[in-house]
This record gives sequence, C-alpha cells and structure tokens, in this order.
Amino acid sequence: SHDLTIQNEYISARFDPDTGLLMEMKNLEQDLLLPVRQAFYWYNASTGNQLSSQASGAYIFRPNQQKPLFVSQWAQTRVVKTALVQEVHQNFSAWCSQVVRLYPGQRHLELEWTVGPIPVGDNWGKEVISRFDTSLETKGLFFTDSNGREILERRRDYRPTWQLNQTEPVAGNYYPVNSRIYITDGNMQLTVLTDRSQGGSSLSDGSMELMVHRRLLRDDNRGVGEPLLESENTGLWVRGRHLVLLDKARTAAVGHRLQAEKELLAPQLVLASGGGGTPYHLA
Amino acid sequence: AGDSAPLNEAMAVLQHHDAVSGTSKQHVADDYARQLAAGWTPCEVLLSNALARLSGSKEMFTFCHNLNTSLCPLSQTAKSFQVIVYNPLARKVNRMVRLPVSKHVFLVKDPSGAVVPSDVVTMPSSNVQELLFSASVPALGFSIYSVSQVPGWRSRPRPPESRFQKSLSWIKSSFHVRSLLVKPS
Repeated sequence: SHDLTIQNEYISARFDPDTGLLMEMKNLEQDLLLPVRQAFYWYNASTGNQLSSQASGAYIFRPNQQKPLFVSQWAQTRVVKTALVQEVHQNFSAWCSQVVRLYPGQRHLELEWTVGPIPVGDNWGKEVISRFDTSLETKGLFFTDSNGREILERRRDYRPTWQLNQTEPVAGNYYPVNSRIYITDGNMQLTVLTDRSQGGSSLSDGSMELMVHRRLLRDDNRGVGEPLLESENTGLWVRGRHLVLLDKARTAAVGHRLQAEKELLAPQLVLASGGGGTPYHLA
Repeated sequence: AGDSAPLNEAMAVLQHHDAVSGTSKQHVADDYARQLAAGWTPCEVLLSNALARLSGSKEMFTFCHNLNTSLCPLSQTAKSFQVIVYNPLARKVNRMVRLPVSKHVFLVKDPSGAVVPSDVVTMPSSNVQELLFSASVPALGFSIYSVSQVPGWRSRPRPPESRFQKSLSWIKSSFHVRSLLVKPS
C-alpha cells in the first residue's frame, strides 16, 4: 500500500509516502497521536567571522549560521515486516541512513542511525544532528538529564543563575545529554533516550535535536592543536540508537526511567560452539 | 586466569573528559582505544571462567564485538551454536536477540529445550541475514539458548529486483528529486 506504517500492540509510526520521512507517532495504549517529523541536518562549522575568530573545534561547537542544512529532504525506503520485527530502512545519502524498528511488546520506537564518513570535500566542517519536529507547544522549555539521574529544566536563551547575554543562539542553547532529552506541553511528552552522551537542545518550540557526529577542519585554539578530523583522511562512521517514547506527561517518567536502565545495563551476549562442553566443577 | 584489573584501570583513565567526549588529539584517542582493547582480553577469560563455573560446562566461549555491524564469525558459519544471554539488571528482562547468520533456516530452543519462535530477516541494504528470537533472562542471571541449522532448508533470498522494478524504483527516486526540485520544499 502507499501508506508506510509499522505497528505493534502499543506503538505505530507512519512515514510520509512521498519523502520516506517519519511523520507521525501513535501511542495506541494511551490513545495519543503526535505528528513527529524526524530528519538529519548538518551545521556548517564556523572558521571564525567578523564577530569572533573562534572556530568550531573539539572543545567548541560554533556553527557559522543558525539554520542547519538538510542531509536530504527525502529517503529511499525499504520495509521489512515479519512476526518478530517491523522495520523501515531509510537511506538519506551515501553517508547517512537509519533503520526505524518496532519489536512485539516494545513501548518505544527504535531509530538505529548510521552516519559517516562525513564528506568534507567542500572544505566545510560539518556537525550532524538528528532533529525531531512536533506541534507540541513547549514555551521555550526542554529537559535534559544529568548522568541519568537528575532531570534539569532548560529554558532557551536563559540561565537560572545569571543574566545571560546570548551571543551564540545555537551553541549557547546546547546542553549535555547523558541518557535522555524530552519536550512536553504538559499533556503529552516526547522523550528520546540516547545510547551515549551527546549534545542536545530545543531551538524552537516543539523541536528537539541531538548531535550524532562531527568532522571539522580547523583547530579551535583551545589546546588540542589539531582539528577534530579522524586520521587517514577517511573519516569514521558511527552507528547508534535513539529510543523514542510518546507518553502522557503524567506517566512518562515510569516509561523512560525503566527503559533507560534496560539500555544502560543491556543484556550481554556470549556465544559458544554447539554443546559438547567439558563438564566443569570446582574440584 | 582471567583478570578485570586492566579494564578497570583503562576505564579509570578514560574518565578524562577528552576520553568521554572524544576531543583529544588523534594519537591520544588511539591510545585510549588500545588501553580498552588490552583490558578487554583478560576480562573475556574471567567471564568465560565464571560462565563455565556457573553453567557447569567448560565451553570455548566467543565474544562478538561487532554485532552492531552484523559481524560474528561463529554465528555466521557454525551449523549449531549456543547463545548465552547475561542480564545485569536486578529484574527479569525480555530481549530480542539479533545475530548475523548464513542463508539457512534455524531452530532455536530455550533453556528448557522448547522451540521458541525465530525469524531470519534479510537486511535490504546489505543483504546480510539476521536471526531474530526473543530471549527471556532472569534478574542478575543468564539464559542459554541453543541454535541449530535445519538441514536441507535455505532461507528465501529476497527476490532480486526485476529489471522493470529496478527501473521503476529508479524512476520513483528520480521523480522524487524532480518533484522536490519543482515543489518548494
């Protein structure tokens, strides 16, 4: 069918048949529906400008413009549906792809992203983000965790402990995300769990972004003495996962806290050739 | 004899913010990776000894570090193998296990010997086969699943795209581009 949807008992995700991008998420159990657009973008890394010679580098994130550029406005898609998994494979470009997955019994959408090697043939350093855009009226607020324990309220262009004169509208609103970032309008909450620490922010109401990979061409003059540019000039590619949960604001914490523990302390696999091991006892 | 001290030491060194965020000079980042790799090897011995002791059977245990890129020589070549799933959480969990396998059909049995539902899924982008089955693992414990190839059966390869389909998907993709170029995005 032209309609691209994956679903299990609890969650359904619908994709735009024209662009292949995620466009809507439903929590079937709580009867919640949220239009969610997710895509990859990249910030053009600053090499210094008339305001400041500061370049984007290992220690400094400083895009040369506020608006990131699309990696691609559409994705070539392939759908896999079996009894044990439903997944949409999205191919955005030669260096950016993603698999959106749903397993039976799972109350979150799994986005396994693969980014890199980031091309720098145009002599532009690039800082790649995954961004979720929704209709939630978040009034400038978003929430990030501190080491998976305390959740901190963040307010755009604001600091609770001093009068901020915002000079970097993007980087000045980026915060460390160790395990989760979320936005809420008080009724619905959209949470993204990460499988590693990333930079994250909400630069406009209803929007949430996480930086997944960077490749820069200048040193930021803060001591490293070399650009954040993997050696051998081939560039690294990175694969990770974002788990997306849509819940009522009131009950969202149960969902993301229990799931985050399962991610942090995920089961470990060990293999052994089939049977026939030597009986082993202490003696 | 296994030993976890080298890995503890490496993890202690890697608390440095440069290690956590990858913002060191390249050769320092490479050395961080070297320390982790050197620390992991004696740890595998320690884990193997613990599993042999706890399961009462000394096996050649194998650790596949590249499962996230669908690489695992043992599961991709063996006709039968065991999957030991260890759960570090203090509560029972169910986890979908995904393992790269050869183009065959497999039978998966749980610790009690009962057959569990499994699937072999072909990854569209890489044509790699992955075996899926759901594992139930006790709190702070492990479960041993056995996997064996069903002789004489091969998994249905994804039907090759016919020339017509190939050209159709090409037209669709180029159409997308043209429509995006024409339509204001």
